[in-house]
Amino acid sequence: VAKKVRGISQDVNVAKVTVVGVPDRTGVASAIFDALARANISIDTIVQNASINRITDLTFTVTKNDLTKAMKVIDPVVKSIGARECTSDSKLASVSIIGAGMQSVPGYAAKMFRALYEAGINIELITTSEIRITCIIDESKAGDAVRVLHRAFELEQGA
Amino acid sequence: VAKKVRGISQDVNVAKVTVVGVPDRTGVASAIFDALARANISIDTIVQNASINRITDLTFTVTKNDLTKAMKVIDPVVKSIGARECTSDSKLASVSIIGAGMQSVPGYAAKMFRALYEAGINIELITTSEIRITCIIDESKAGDAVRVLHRAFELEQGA
Ligand SMILES: C[C@@H](O)[C@H](N)C(=O)O
Ligand SMILES: C[C@@H](O)[C@H](N)C(=O)O
Repeated sequence: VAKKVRGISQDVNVAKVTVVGVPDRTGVASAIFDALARANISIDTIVQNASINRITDLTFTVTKNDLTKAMKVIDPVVKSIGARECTSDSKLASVSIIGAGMQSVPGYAAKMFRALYEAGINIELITTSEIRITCIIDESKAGDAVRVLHRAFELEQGA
Repeated sequence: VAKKVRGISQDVNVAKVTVVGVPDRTGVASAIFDALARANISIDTIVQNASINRITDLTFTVTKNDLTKAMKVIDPVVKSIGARECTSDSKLASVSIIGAGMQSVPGYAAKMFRALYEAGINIELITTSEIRITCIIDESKAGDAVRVLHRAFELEQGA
């Protein structure tokens, strides 16, 4: 299982905005990201899970420097789309395992999540792509997370 | 804005499982994915948004053929971790825009979401990586989605 992971990456410059209680109807994601694009705010990660009773949350991450501006931009959109509120967290980091073909071989996510669990690190958000599993965690745990993931996947630190 | 997107991909063999109301404490994600790995189930996408009042949902996608098995495997885990329930949807597809450096230039997510909105396609889940923005949608809309995204990003179909 360790073999397909070729690197661990981290980003400690992570802040998140969660638009809470967005109506799950067409045009809502578009409204949120149009506003951010017009304000020229770069977005790193976007996470939206499935809705329940046609309501869901939409989270995006920005650099810590952009958080105040993003919240200002989003505030009127919250009202216009009928979302409940907008929350933010500026004390986050992301850690990722990077590799090819991880989806075809079960066990990589399990191994990553177990390593974080055993180090007492709570997983705040999860997002994945074909070559990457990313966990957003508390920024104070980023160093520990990178270390335990290197060990779990048998990589030299600096890989 | 169109220039950084070099391709549109789709996957119509998508089914999702959502573990609803999972307690947001360490070890929960690990328990879910340990069970799936032991059953040798390949996981495509994982989505977990931020918790509210220490409760969140965790969604993962599998092939449509693996859905029944995944639900069987997850059922006892739902109880053991104290989640509320487990739901599934076998009628999904994913569409992605693929490109390099999209995060450094605002507007790609906005353009993708607007194209889907204008085509009347609801976005069920969103997940991203550095090179990819993925929307999970109703499987019946996959063809339309691919077509409107090619047009929005000025790509020849087949790109
Ligand atoms: C919630 C949001 O993604 C909505 N479903 C949309 O399509 O815009
Ligand atoms: C919800 C789940 O991700 C939990 N926070 C964990 O760390 O396992």
